[in-house]
Amino acid sequence: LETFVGHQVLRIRASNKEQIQKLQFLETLEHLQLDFWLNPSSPALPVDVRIPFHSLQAVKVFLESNSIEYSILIEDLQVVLDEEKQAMALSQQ
Amino acid sequence: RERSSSTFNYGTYHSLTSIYEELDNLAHECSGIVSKLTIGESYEKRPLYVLKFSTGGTNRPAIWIDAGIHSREWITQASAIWIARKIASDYGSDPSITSLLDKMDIFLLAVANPDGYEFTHTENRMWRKTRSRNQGCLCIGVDPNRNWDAGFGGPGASSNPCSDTYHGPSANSEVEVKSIVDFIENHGNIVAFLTLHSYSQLLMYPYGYKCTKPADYAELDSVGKAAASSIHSLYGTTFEVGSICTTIYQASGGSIDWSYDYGIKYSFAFELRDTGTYGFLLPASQIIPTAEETWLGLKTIMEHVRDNPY
Repeated sequence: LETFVGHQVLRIRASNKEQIQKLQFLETLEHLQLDFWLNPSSPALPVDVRIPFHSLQAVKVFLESNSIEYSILIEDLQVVLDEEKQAMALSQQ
Repeated sequence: RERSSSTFNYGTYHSLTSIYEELDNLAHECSGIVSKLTIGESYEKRPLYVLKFSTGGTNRPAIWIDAGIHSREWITQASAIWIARKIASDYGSDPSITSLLDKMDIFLLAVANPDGYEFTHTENRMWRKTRSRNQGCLCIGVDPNRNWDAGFGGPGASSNPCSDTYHGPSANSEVEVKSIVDFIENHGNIVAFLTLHSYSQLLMYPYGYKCTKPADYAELDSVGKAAASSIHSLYGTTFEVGSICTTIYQASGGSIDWSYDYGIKYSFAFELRDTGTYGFLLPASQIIPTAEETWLGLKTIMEHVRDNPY
């Protein structure tokens, strides 16, 4: 069973087209194993991305060094998954 | 084991087996208007079941609804099951649904990607793709919503089999997609194609593979806005309306682009709750509210389809 301990989901808000292009570049960096829940398309729309623990630092440095604003939507994905599992187990009981 | 829906809890998420049992229950309990068809099987040989809602007649105009093509979007499969029950129970009591079903059929595919759904329950909750093998590559699966024959392989789809948006080796390479295409083509009288996804609260019409307006732009936009307003009326959930390209991003090989280009004018994609707080892990307490509001949006579109034959 794949676990998601330490995975975070960030909401990124690009302020212009240039930043969108930077995020699109980030999408191409396969070694980071990012999972874009909402892909970068326009500054009007947020970008949500699940980031494995091992890539967190690199992504945050990338965003901060390019002055791209972000916030943490899900602090630890596994915690939310565990809650979902518990809710399902309770319901089954 | 006795067939009965009385113990089925619509307010929680279910395994594939449990959902399939409930489809059987519905077809059994409402056999006057509901029947279960098998339109094919998945890569791993799981059946693709469609519920047919019909009051008779042959080859009537019909509405197609599917859910869960991206397997991790559990709220869509759950909403589809609730909606199936709603259609069956409203026939004969809700004049709108009664008149609709007296005139047209509805086909509902509640789990469009059963292999992926099973995989999310057993191996990887975040799995989105099919489970087909890619020759010469360790990475598994194709994004089934990049695999349709509509601008296949264009912008917004990946040629990398390890990507979550991998378009596959060719259009319709995924048996799950091909089964739907074959069913719709063989039917020949599908007049609306509605697909349920999550999340981000959007209601979209073509196109995604190109950023030009569809020929029926004005009508689709107006129907979409009316549906979004219906959704909003229940719990205040706000849906943005527009084409895939202008609303989210350019994405090729999507289902509603194929259906629209095939000639199905009323082609819409829903992106259900939420706006990011839970992602694909929407709390079970929100399943029924989501299904309820989605149902209102679907109903608005279906009523328009009923009243505007083409």
